[in-house]
Amino acid sequence: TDSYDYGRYHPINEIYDFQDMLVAENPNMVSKIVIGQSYEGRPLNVLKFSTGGTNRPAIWIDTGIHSREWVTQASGQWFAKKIVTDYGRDPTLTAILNKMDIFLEIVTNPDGYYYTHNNNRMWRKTRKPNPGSNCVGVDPNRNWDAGFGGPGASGRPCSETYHGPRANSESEVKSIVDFVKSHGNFKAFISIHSYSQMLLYPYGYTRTPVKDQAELHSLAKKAITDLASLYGTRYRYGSIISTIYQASGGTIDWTYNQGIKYSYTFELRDTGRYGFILPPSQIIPTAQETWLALMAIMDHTYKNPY
Amino acid sequence: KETFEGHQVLRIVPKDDVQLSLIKDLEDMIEFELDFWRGVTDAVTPVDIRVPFHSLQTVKIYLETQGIEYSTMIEDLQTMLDDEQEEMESAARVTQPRN
Repeated sequence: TDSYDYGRYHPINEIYDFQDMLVAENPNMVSKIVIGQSYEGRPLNVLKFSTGGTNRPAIWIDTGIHSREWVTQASGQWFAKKIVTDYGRDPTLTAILNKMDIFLEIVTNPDGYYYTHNNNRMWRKTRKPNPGSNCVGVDPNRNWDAGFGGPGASGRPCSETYHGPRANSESEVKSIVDFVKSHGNFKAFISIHSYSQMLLYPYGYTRTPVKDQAELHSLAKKAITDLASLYGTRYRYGSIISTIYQASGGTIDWTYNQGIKYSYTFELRDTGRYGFILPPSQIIPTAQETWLALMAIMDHTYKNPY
Repeated sequence: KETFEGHQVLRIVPKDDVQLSLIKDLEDMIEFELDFWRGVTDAVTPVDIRVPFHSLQTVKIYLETQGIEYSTMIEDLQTMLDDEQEEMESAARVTQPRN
């Protein structure tokens, strides 16, 4: 994986090969867990980074839940390599990994990602057909059991924000739900989207502030300050509902309600020249700056056990 | 493979809540087949909308008659996607032998 080209977009088979290569190169740290299958039968691969112990407190990072947001899956591959490269070199990451595990799902919506490469670059949702409709797919970030079906999602199968027939109807979502519940010891959950440069914490489905709002807000400020230190990329931050709009059935609302205090959503670059079609030349700078924010969140999680 | 010749992405900056709701109304006009890349949030935050070629004129007239300012963020989406595809293929050619 040293010669893998992190500065370009890869089709799904190359990402799967990359994951297997990384596991083969790092048998003492990296393992691959298949937490389920997508609707079309693709494996939902999660890379586990662990230096020992059993069921250690853990940090979850996922990318690509909205398949067209290619810079997120590309950044996820860079993060994976960064973890194995920096362990033993970076004292902060080494301390974290000596006490916690990191789980990274790079292609969280594989059917959608395959579809963006082969059929429709603009595809965002899952690819499961909706009975009674010509329109396919559910927005996997409206399908979680947190305010499900409320304002901030659509009941129309043709809408890009269709919440689906019921919570967890999508196997891509249900598989994470089941894994998080069975693991039972996640302390941070970070779901990465693009674009518009924001760092968001719960809630999206209600205006009720989370009980940890003050801590999440100040940690978000620290994280985006670290992010901006590299290339000056400016982020906004705050709760989903106050920073962008009401969104129901969202990932991190559910994870926060599961007791995972440090629940965040990133919206990576860009601010408005390319949207989702971010040039590959910006992949590595985007991943590098995002990593600084991720490290701030992971370090805080490690130093504030609960 | 779906192509997007003539599709444009418009960046709309609503001035006030009235304009916000007028843009929100666009969301319900499903015949336009609009794709909200950045949804409606609050006045002053940009809204980015991919507009298919067949709806472009109608949507622009709608915005202009309502006095809603917009700019064109992407002139022709397919041109951008062709560039992206070309970059992917040429990069793959370069890295293939090395692998």
